[in-house]
Amino acid sequence: MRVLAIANQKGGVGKTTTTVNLGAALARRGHRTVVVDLDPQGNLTAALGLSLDEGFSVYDALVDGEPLAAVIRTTSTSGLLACPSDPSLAGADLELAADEPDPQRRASRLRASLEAYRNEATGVAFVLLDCPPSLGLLTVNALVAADAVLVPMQCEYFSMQGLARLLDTVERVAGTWNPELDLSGILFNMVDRRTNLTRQVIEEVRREFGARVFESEIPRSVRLAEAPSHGIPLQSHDPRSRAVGIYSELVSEVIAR
Amino acid sequence: MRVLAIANQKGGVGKTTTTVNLGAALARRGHRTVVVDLDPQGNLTAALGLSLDEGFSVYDALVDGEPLAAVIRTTSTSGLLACPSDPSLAGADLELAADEPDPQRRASRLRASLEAYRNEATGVAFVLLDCPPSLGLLTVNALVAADAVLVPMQCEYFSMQGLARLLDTVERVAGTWNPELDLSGILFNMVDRRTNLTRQVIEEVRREFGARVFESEIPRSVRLAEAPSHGIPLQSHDPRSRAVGIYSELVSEVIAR
Ligand SMILES: Nc1ncnc2c1ncn2[C@@H]1O[C@H](COP(=O)(O)OP(=O)(O)OP(=O)(O)O)[C@@H](O)[C@H]1O
Ligand SMILES: Nc1ncnc2c1ncn2[C@@H]1O[C@H](COP(=O)(O)OP(=O)(O)OP(=O)(O)O)[C@@H](O)[C@H]1O
Ligand SMILES: [Mg+2]
Ligand SMILES: [Mg+2]
Repeated sequence: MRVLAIANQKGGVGKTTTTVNLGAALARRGHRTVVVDLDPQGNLTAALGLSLDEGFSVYDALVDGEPLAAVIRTTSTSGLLACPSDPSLAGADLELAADEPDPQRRASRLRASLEAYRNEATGVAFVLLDCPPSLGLLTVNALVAADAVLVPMQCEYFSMQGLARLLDTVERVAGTWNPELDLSGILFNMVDRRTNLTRQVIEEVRREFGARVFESEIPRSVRLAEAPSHGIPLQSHDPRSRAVGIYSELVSEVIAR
Repeated sequence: MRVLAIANQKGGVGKTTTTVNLGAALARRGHRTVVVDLDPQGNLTAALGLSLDEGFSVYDALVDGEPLAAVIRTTSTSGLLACPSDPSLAGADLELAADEPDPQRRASRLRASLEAYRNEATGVAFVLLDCPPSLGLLTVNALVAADAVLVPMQCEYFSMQGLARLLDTVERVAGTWNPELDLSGILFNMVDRRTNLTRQVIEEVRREFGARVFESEIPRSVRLAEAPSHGIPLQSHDPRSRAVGIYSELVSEVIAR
């Protein structure tokens, strides 16, 4: 069971979109996958057609210690399971800080929950953790629980500005709480190679980060923005779209790393 | 002096882009304006060509009570001043929670800082508060300090999903800590009317929110994404671009409300 955190504190770069569609592509290739929604906004939960206020959520697992197996639900995509979010997650930062005085134990709640699940999870190959747009306690929990981090980014200035700080945070968390934590890769999203800005950013990031950047580049495609309103991944919404093939290539790269 | 919070917990909708370019358009029309960067990412600070680690920042005003006048800097745009961010702002939530046990006083730090500044600020007509992508203490401080909230949104499903929760939060803050807080308006950003999705979202939001939606719609324009890398607003980077005229129309609407 390999755990990937999908993280970037920059907002709107495609963390949720990557989690849904990489998760669905992994499931289609026969790798049973669980996606976890760590964002109080609940975009991942809605994108998979699940309701936000029924039954347990990741809040119950993180704050009240509910077993993950009790929280996980099936989705309309065979082989893809989801651990839904809940608006109360917005208070988890302060609640965990009040509840658990030891910073390491506070940061390791999700890791402990996944360890327990790992022992009973029949045949789950991948767990993808969708992070909120911040470097707060929920994202830190994901970095401590993960084997590697996948960083979606847009080919724009603000996204580039945040990259160095994000990678510093990953190194810091790896140094103190999770020595195994690795960088899976940097993924370009919403790529429109017709603009100079996109080409310049891609060239600069590939020059600086080399092999740590995935070959696969996800194009800007309105189909990707439409699919969530139907509660299904792109491969169900528009199976012939170019991006479906690229997510499948990304699967091969993720598995190879 | 009218204080506007530019807020939306959904990431990447254009909060910073709106703050920079509305601020610059207000200054050009003769309304002296201060923009405040409440996001630890520091995108607003970089977009105005200021460095993140020189001198005081908004952190010093919020956590250590430094007067705002000592933090504010000039920018390359005449009549536009800026209160820079600092990465230490990422810890402000927990530090303020530890420092100040009373939730109301914790939520009113920025308001107190602006009240003191209001008495000495010669001729400042507008203050714009750029919020991070969350509904945490920094955004709550902005909502408590503000006369009204301007909500940028993308014409996409996830952005729509978050709108109701954001407006609930605004009402809740208005009800408990800031009865004057009003909705200035909802602003469509990155509008591409060629897609069905954009047209459907605009139609649905205008139907539901009516006059609370600005007439002005900011088009998707790569020039807007290029300008921050030069540290200048769009009106300096590409004065003839269509969006410059639309920000000017937005100024008229904001002043009229
Ligand atoms: N390749 C793409 N082409 C077109 N639209 C996209 C693409 N990737 C993401 N989007 C759209 O862009 C918006 C931002 O993406 P998404 O919400 O997945 O980013 P995020 O990083 O999860 O945001 P947040 O920081 O709020 O969690 C969404 O409306 C999504 O539908
Ligand atoms: N109208 C537009 N046309 C083209 N690009 C835009 C437009 N508005 C914003 N952008 C670009 O889209 C990205 C997101 O915008 P921005 O960073 O201002 O959003 P934000 O809401 O402040 O994000 P965050 O949630 O991370 O604070 C940026 O790279 C910005 O340059
Ligand atoms: Mg997301
Ligand atoms: Mg911003």
